[in-house]
Amino acid sequence: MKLIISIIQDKDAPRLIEELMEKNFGVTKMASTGGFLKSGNTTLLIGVDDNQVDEVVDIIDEKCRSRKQMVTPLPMGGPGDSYVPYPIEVKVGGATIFVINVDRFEKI
Amino acid sequence: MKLIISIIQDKDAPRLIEELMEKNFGVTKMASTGGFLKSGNTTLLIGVDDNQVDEVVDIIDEKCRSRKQMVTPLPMGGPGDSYVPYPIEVKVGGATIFVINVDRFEKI
Amino acid sequence: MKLIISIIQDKDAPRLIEELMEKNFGVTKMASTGGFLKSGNTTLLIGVDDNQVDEVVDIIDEKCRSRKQMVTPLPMGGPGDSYVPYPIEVKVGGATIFVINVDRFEKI
Ligand SMILES: Nc1ncnc2c1ncn2[C@@H]1O[C@@H]2COP(=O)(O)O[C@H]3[C@@H](O)[C@H](n4cnc5c(N)ncnc54)O[C@@H]3COP(=O)(O)O[C@H]2[C@H]1O
Ligand SMILES: Nc1ncnc2c1ncn2[C@@H]1O[C@@H]2COP(=O)(O)O[C@H]3[C@@H](O)[C@H](n4cnc5c(N)ncnc54)O[C@@H]3COP(=O)(O)O[C@H]2[C@H]1O
Ligand SMILES: Nc1ncnc2c1ncn2[C@@H]1O[C@@H]2COP(=O)(O)O[C@H]3[C@@H](O)[C@H](n4cnc5c(N)ncnc54)O[C@@H]3COP(=O)(O)O[C@H]2[C@H]1O
Repeated sequence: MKLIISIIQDKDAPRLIEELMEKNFGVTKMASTGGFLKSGNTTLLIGVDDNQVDEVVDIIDEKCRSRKQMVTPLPMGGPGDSYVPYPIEVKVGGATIFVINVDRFEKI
Repeated sequence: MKLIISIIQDKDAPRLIEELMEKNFGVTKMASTGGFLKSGNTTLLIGVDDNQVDEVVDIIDEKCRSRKQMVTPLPMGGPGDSYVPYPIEVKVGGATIFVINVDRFEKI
Repeated sequence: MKLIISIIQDKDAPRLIEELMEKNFGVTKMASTGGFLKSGNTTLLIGVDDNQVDEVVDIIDEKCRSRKQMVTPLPMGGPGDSYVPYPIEVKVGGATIFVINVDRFEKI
């Protein structure tokens, strides 16, 4: 059993989840925030059999399109801070995928 | 050390957490959403010693009652979509439990 | 590849994330709640190369100061409950860190 933890863009979540549901995979979705852009994204937990990992990674790849975007990372400091925001181009979309071994899996 | 990641029903979270607190277990709770029903549920992170895994799995089993419920999964598409919602019976409650090995644990 | 899951205090999150960003680490932040105090805290997911684990654990240690605080754990019961809240001193701040092995890592 493996647990796939995948961080994806909010925009890509509905289509990805819809495809995983059609293929009868189990998915749990959580709201998260990227450390760099401080904007909301989505973290999915997908528990799968060992031999299903490749299929799920391919589905994530297919549904989470990578794209470029101009963004201004938000300053985190207070009024005394000398941070000056400037826009930069970053690659967003895509997905960050961690495949983790599961010692023991129980469905109660 | 093991990290137990357990997805449970919101209704069962208070009693489960109360029991884990009484037994001095550490628990972190997060809001999550099921991929199929699109409704809110709860994901718990419970870090335990290897020899405490059985006890915690038993507590989760005892506190998270499985029950049947009629639900209508929410459509994800827009106005052009031809999705027709229909009610189905699903088993809810229960718990989905992943026991994960922890390479290194630090309490700072 | 390792996945560091770290539960920290909300107050310490901005400075910790800022330091991790300056060192070019990837971080995903999630809102969470402690099982004991029922108050909000922060869970970070930090995927790192095996040889970067020590550096990240040191940064977390440095940025998440441990401190004592008087708190009253919130009762979970309803009106029939005989729970009587009383203030206790707990150590808050600090961090709870789980280092998890990653079988496979993909950036899409
Ligand atoms: N120091 C820097 N300088 C310039 N550009 C930078 C940068 N750090 C990040 N970026 C860019 O900004 C995008 C959003 O990063 P963010 O941290 O908000 O949101 C991230 C974060 O939530 C998560 N993530 C990525 N790598 C991670 C890791 N190693 N551990 C945990 N979460 C990670 O996936 C989201 C998307 O990451 P992705 O790499 O596709 O896309 C990144 C990357 O293209
Ligand atoms: N394709 C399908 N056709 C008919 N009925 C379906 C179905 N997919 C799910 N169900 C039913 O709906 C319940 C709620 O699923 P949901 O995905 O919203 O919420 C799930 C999800 O958040 C999580 N979960 C279950 N299996 C998972 C897995 N392998 N990976 C990650 N999360 C999982 O646990 C929650 C409860 O799951 P549980 O299996 O007890 O209960 C499921 C199951 O009885
Ligand atoms: N039975 C008890 N009696 C007296 N005092 C108690 C207690 N249980 C916890 N405390 C104290 O209350 C603080 C907050 O715990 P909480 O569960 O709200 O919030 C916890 C929880 O969200 C997470 N955590 C700690 N250990 C964990 C574990 N083994 N598994 C999962 N999450 C854990 O880290 C947060 C901070 O934990 P930390 O140990 O630094 O700080 C704890 C501890 O000092």
